[in-house]
Parts: sequence; C-alpha cells; structure tokens
Amino acid sequence: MNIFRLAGDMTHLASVLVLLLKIHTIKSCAGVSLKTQELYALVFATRYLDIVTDFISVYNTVMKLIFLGSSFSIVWYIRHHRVVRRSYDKDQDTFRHYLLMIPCMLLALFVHEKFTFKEVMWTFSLYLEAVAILPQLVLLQRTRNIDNLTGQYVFLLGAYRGLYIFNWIYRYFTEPHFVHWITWIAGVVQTLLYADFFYYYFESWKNNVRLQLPA
Amino acid sequence: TDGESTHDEL
Repeated sequence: MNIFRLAGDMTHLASVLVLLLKIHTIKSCAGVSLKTQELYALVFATRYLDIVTDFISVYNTVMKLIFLGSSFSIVWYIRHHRVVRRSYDKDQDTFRHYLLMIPCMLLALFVHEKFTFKEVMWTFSLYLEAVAILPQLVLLQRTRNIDNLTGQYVFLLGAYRGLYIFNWIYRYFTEPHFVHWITWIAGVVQTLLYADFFYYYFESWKNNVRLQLPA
Repeated sequence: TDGESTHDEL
C-alpha cells in the first residue's frame, strides 16, 4: 500500500465520520442528500460482494465493513430516526435515483473486464460511485447556506477520489501490468464532478466567507 | 493485480 492510497482511504473514512458526527451529535441531516447516501449504500453492497469469497487483508475487510455499516446506518438515520428525519430537506432533494442507476447497470452489462456476476456488479459499483455525488451537489446548489460540516464532508469525499488517482499513477509505475482502464476512467470522471465544488470551496475559504454555490 | 478479479482497492 502506498501513501496516496492510505491517505485516500483515511480521507474517505474522515468524510464518513464527519457526516456521522453531524447526524449523530447535532441530530441534523440538513443539506445532506438521502439520494446520494442511498446510492452509496448500493455502491458498497454491490462492490463488496467479495467480502465473503476473497480474503485480501484484515485492513481491507475491516474497511469494507466500516463503509458498508456506515452507509446503511446513515440511510437508516435519515429515513427513520425520530429527530434526524425531521431535518431532511425532502422537497429539495428531488434527484431521481433510477436516472443514474439504470444507465450505470446497462453500461456495466456491456463494458466490463469479465462477464461474471461479481465482476459486472463490481463494474456497476464503479460507474454508480462516479455519479452518486450528483444529487448531493444539486442539493448543495439549492441550499442557500451550506453548513461547515456538510461542506467538509463533500470536500473530503472529493479529496479521497483525487488521492486515488495519484495512487493509480504510483501503482502504474511500480507494479507490473497494473492497468485498469474502467476503474481509472470512472475515477477520473468522478473527480472531475468535484472540480466546480472545489473551486467555490477554496474561494470561500480564502475569503473567509460562508460556502455558497451559484444557482 | 493483472486484470484478474482480485480487487484490493476500496
């Protein structure tokens, strides 16, 4: 494991912790897209099918369990928690899941490395993860005042994707035959979706003003 | 990591 990969995983972990902190301690999910969280739960459920068939390392298994557990508990909190669910911006969070899920499934059925159930599901999870942030970005754009924790959550998620690209560049040069076009293209697309957000995030940070995305 | 389906990344 290289430093970029580790830093990427830790940033991903931090993003989840920031979100859980907001939901668990402040008891609010204002500005958080349930649609995006449900898509992430689906991403991890379809990607980590190998958790029961292949053992890679303790680190790998533990992280998979954390991402599965946290994504499903976040969805549970927003949908069912007595207090948290009242802060959910239902009327603003209107992105339709299937507009992302169906094209990703079709693409995975046609463009994959190997036509097996596990491999197609893995590929579907890569495509879906690439676009899963869209409902959250749309919601941020509609939210007038984005609170610090929500802003940091999205920033950390974007940073995690960026660090994975450096990880792939590093692995390409240090490991023989390390070529995964599908993973790389999906990962680059995913990172590019954050470009606009990053721009406004740094601007607000530089000028010390509240983060606000132009409509 | 040679295109075989051992996915060691998260």
